Amino acid sequence: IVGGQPGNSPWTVSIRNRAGVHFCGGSLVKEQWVISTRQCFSSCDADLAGYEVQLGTLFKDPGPGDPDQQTIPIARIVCGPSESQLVMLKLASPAALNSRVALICLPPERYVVPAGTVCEIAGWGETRGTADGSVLNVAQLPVLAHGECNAALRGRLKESELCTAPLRAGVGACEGDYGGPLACLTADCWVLEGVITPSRVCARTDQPALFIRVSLYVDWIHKVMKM
Amino acid sequence: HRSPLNDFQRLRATQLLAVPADPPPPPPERGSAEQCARRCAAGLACRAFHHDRQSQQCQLLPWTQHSPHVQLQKNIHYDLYQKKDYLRDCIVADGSGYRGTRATTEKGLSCQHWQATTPHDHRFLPSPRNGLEENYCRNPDRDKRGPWCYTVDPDVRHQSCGIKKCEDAVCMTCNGEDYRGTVDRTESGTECQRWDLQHPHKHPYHPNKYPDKGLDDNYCRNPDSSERPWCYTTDPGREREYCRIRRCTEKRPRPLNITTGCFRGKGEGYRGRVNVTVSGIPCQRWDAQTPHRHHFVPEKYPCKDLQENYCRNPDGSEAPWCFTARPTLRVAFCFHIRRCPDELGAQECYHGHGERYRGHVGKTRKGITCQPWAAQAPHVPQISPVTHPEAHLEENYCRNPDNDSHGPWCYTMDPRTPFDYCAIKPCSGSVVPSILENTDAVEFEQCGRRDERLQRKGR
Repeated sequence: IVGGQPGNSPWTVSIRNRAGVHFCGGSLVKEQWVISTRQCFSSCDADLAGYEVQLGTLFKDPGPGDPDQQTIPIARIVCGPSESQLVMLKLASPAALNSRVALICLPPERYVVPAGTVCEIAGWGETRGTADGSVLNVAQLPVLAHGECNAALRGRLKESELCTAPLRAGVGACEGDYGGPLACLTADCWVLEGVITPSRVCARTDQPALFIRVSLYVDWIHKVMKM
Repeated sequence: HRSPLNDFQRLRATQLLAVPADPPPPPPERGSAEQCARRCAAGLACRAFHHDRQSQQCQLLPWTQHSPHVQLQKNIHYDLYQKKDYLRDCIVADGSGYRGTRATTEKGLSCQHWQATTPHDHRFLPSPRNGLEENYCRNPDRDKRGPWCYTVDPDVRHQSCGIKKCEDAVCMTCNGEDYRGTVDRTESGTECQRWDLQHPHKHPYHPNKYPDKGLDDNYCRNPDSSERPWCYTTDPGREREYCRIRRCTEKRPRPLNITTGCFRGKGEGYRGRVNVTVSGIPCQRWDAQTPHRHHFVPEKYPCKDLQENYCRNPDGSEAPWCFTARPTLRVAFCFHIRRCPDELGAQECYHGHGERYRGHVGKTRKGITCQPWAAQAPHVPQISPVTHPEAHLEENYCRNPDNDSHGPWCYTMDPRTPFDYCAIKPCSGSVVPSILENTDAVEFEQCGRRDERLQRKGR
């Protein structure tokens, strides 16, 4: 996260490869389900033996004695509808919810976040020297109206994308944050409205940042968890 | 520090069945796999053993999978350990330990039975210790050319069998990541440590954690994209060492998906020219050692195309990556390179959400065959012709009985994938209602709450 500060996001998980290295983020939407982005995974039927999610700690690489850290193997990956760029990861066992680990809400189907809502991104990714890269960082971004964003991107905006406005200070997600949450406070609850996807440049100051619009895929998410 | 298991090759969840079992194998005994291996190695008649991990029992066996009237059978309770000498189809050193079943000479002559003294009389008579059985090639006199035999041709008394050394039997391409031969010694002759053991050297390469790296027994492998196959050694003073394995000369094209404008899978075949990280930092040239020293020297990785400073994936990481030109950031993924689409082309199209689609596509977008709607396997359907009679759930055709907003779908024949969408796209111009403006007030329960105090204090 570039231009952010250390913070607490108890639904943000660190996804780690067989060598235990963090490579992407995710969001805990059910005790045994994490949402992330397709870009982070080699295929829709990848063998994820040895891959894990890490929750309950603010540290990217916590020491062995971190009190609330939970590390849970990933059992399965399920790819979302074609253009969604979403994946759901089924954990080998349910996460234990506590003050450090919480579920984030899913939005109502096709819900539109009102423009100007200040939402939050979180991750253990590259900070480009703007914050301590060894802990979880968060940053606030205002949602941009669909039409305005579409105009700024000269009509290239997709229905499945959600925009936040560029900030002069250069605030945004970066390498290692992909798959993490864009969470917005709605009715006093934090709701997963967007998923961080790779862009060609981090924290642009001249263009809106794009996220996967989760409310378009809530029916698929519920269906996967039900099935 | 050598484990007695080093003499054995393990087959997981497998049992050896001899029909009829004569003589019947001895009764099971208690013991760990290593204890059983020690007993089996000491016993002349023992060639293999079953090990039941649950009950920590083992059963010594006088036969292997190559013995007559014996067959392998899946059995999740057992691991089968067989003496390598009886399984290997290559030789170590002069091959005096070879116990394979080759029975023809290098010129194709059949071997005379060791028991027989015609057409050639000789003094090498079978004994429980010398392994001279049937008419198999053996090396009772440690001939340096390796195993040999008397031949059935009266004019040719004996002849070498020409069995290859293990380091030559299976060659390696590129850096040997896909080498699956049976060399279990390093180039200095030190025996390798088993991958499933953590002594004498602790290591991260657990076979279960890296199922695609072939970390079997104590064979030389290349799980970390080193220059060539290696292993941890049984010498406590030497952690790991390269192995000597013949490089393939025959030009076997490596089945790699070479792509340039996007990357597929982990991007090991990506040969495009993106050379900047997503945070705008230029990549370091692969042939440079500053600001970051590394072992991925281009000439040692000829198959990885480590040209210039392009993003590449020489070590099987999650995606193409590079060393960065910034001293404080050693490596960065190049996730911003587009992924190649990996779905079947659409065969038909649907209107709306496809709830009235009546076509005959019966495959998912990944090409998996759909499960018939009336079937109960591999997935017990929650939606079926009984529950949704009006949805035309015929055969295994893609349908949309629950008005899924992402189009027709089906249960799949892949046990790991309950359902998936199909290789059908929305017809152009089919109007899908655009995203609704704000719906009425929303309610959430048991989610999205956090202790805001922590927000201010961090940790």
